[in-house]
Amino acid sequence: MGHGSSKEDDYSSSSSSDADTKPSRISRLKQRLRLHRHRHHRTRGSSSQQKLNAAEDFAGIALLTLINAEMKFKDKWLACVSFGEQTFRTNISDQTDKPNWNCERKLLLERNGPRVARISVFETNRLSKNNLIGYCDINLLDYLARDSDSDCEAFDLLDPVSSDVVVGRICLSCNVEDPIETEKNFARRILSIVDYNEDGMLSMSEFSDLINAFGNNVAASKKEELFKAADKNGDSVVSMDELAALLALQQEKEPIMNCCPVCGEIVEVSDKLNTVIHLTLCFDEGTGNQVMTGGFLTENQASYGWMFKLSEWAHFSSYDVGLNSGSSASHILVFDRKTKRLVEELIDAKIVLSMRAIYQSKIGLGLMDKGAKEILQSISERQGRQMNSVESAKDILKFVEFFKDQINMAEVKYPLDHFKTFNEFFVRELKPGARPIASLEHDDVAVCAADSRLMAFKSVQDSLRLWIKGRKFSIQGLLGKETCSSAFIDGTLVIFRLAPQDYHRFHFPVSGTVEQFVNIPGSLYTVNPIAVNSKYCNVFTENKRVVSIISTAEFGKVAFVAIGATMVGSITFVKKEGDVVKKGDEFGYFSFGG
Amino acid sequence: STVICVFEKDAIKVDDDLLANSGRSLETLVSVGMTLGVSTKKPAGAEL
Repeated sequence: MGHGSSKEDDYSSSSSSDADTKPSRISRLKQRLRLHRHRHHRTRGSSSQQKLNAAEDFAGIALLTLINAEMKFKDKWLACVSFGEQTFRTNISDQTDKPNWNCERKLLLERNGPRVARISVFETNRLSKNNLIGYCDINLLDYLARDSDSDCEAFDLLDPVSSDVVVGRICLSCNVEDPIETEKNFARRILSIVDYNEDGMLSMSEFSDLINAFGNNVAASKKEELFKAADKNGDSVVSMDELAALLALQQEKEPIMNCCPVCGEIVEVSDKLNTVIHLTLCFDEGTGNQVMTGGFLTENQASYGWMFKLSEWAHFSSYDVGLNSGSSASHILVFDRKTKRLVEELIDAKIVLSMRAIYQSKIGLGLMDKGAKEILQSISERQGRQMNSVESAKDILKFVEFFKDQINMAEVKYPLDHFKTFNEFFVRELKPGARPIASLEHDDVAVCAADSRLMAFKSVQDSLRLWIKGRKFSIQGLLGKETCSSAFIDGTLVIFRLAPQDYHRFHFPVSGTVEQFVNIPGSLYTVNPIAVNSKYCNVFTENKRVVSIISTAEFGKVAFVAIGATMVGSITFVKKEGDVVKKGDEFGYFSFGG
Repeated sequence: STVICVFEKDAIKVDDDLLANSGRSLETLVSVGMTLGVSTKKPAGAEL
């Protein structure tokens, strides 16, 4: 079960006969990565980029084992591994300053997929939420490609409050399963599932069940044909080796695995190895082969105390993220494009409750019609006045402290004492170069217009199906009669949602000429997904907004809509009609006010 | 607050990762200046 002896188990189960004579899996992988690098060396000369190329090409299963840690005080500890969209946690250690977990987990290393695993160590509390004590980020490919022959390595655990303080050390190991072994193991696993009489062979009827399980509805005659093709030695049964050969060969010619029998996901025909890896990991779920507990999306979820245990049967599949949890929980999950990790955007539970009460019920929206709109307008105006007062400056430090891991003061143009009011800080500028503009010299590449949470849809129909649930949403409604043209009607929609801690200035996504500005008065509903996902609320078409049209050579006309929201309802532009602009130039900002 | 950009039909090919996340109702955390997509319009004279 993965406690120390798992590596030996793996060897014996995959190739026990020749395990003694062949080099270990680890050394073979290292050799493979090195050979890959040498090949690049010879053909293209030497550079660090070549190592990166080799690493980026790599795909496979990595077996990560969290062995133990040395902490600076005694407690009951648990560790989490966050990798891509998944987070796994170990069991909880005894009361000690040297927790020993020895927990392992298979992780999928995909081409162009995440590479960096975050390991977080928590002290546990019986009742409340566990506390994060230390963390480290490990690039698994760098780790796997290193020259060390040691099976495990220790890493410093950094203090989440101050990353230059070391709070402990964690020892871990990581190996890669050879893709050929992955395929063989996979064939063995699926064979055992449909091998009802457990003779290690597949009869015709067992083989037929297997093909069905792959979502393949080929005719009986075709199944017989496949069976005969697999049965190389003609003994009327298919062995593990024969099945492995069939899966390898057939999947390239005419795929027989169309969907994963475990999770139902449609598999990518063009990438056989990834398919096998996906199915292997899926088969492993719940079998006890994986020692770490999975099914969590972020380290926060994985670290919840007993309260989380009450709901651990409610399995989060990767398709439950976003919309559903956005409207049913006190956090919203967002995918960080830079780190390729899921992160939680926490919202105060009271705010969530009130937003749900208001925005997701007919009664709540009925209240809106009976004066609440005016209240939102009035509190936004009042907030604007307050945030423009000199007294508001005292809140800046508290705000920065609260969002300390999300506001990088090093990239802000002026020091904190420069800001005389909170609103001044809210619309802070960044140092030149703090936001590099992609393909600056290529105007045919559009860029993101704001530090934000982005949603993009090819058409308004897609946006309505997946995100905007307001029944009255339409492009005409969003842009207004004056600026809406037929070319926009079925156009591409990109939504940039700013959160309070974000840099609040917005920039041009494209180069061109600013043609016109149209002010559209309206309400100041929240633009939080809770409201956007409500069928009763039409945030984007009812809120106060300014529509501008940018005329470009590469993209035709682009409509840029700045939408105000509760409290942050003031929209200011730093460009005017007729200005010629370059993508990445500052366009304007949102600030507190009505 | 929110910014919405509307591009004309078939004027832009948005980056696949952004579309894939959105297709799962999952927002993507981005920064100013990150790539959004490329123009699908042929530059003038491209057919010459």
